[in-house]
Amino acid sequence: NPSKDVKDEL
Amino acid sequence: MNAFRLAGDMTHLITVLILLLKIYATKSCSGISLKTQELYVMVFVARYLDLFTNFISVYNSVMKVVFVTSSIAIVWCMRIHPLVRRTYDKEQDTFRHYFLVAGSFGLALLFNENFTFREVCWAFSIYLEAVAILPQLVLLQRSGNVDNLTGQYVFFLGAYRVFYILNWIYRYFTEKHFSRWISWIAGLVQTALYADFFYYYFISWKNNSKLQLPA
Repeated sequence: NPSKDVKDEL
Repeated sequence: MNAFRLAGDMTHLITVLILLLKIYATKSCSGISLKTQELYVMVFVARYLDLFTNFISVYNSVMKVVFVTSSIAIVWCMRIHPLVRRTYDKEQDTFRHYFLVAGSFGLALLFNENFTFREVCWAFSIYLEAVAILPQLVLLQRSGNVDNLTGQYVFFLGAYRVFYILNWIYRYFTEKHFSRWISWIAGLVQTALYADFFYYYFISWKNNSKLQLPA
């Protein structure tokens, strides 16, 4: 899991 | 992707389908706030800027396209479509939603993850979505009686936010780095706005009476 959370939500 | 997140997205999709169904089937948008729909277009455009830059998954990209196009289609119907636009409650839908836009943008400039164009737009879209329902709730209270489809529309919008909060709780306990404080705070505020609507919706459902919101 990348340290900076990816904007994977809608 | 966890079940809460999927349920949230599906519920959100249902809200869009309810509006499109209502407008298509009845050729009427009475009871729907154009201001709220315009705010949703801004929310989706500002949030899905990365649609073409960073690919997450087919599902993610497809849903983004669906939400942007459907929200624009709804605003188009309510503004342009000759039959539908006549049924818009222009005099009732008077919430000054540009204050919501300005306030959310100001907040996004102050509170964001990184002071970059994309992050500020993302934070702006999160804050704006939290308050986007206000013109619709005010319109419902003004018009007093709520027709079924519009009531269901707001109900499912609230349900989608509840599922997202459950999704964040689940992710918080299962992923190390998960800390979306912007989404947390805005999401809680947004869901709280629905609380009183849920209360009156439940009462009307229990008494099997028409949904009446106190003016």
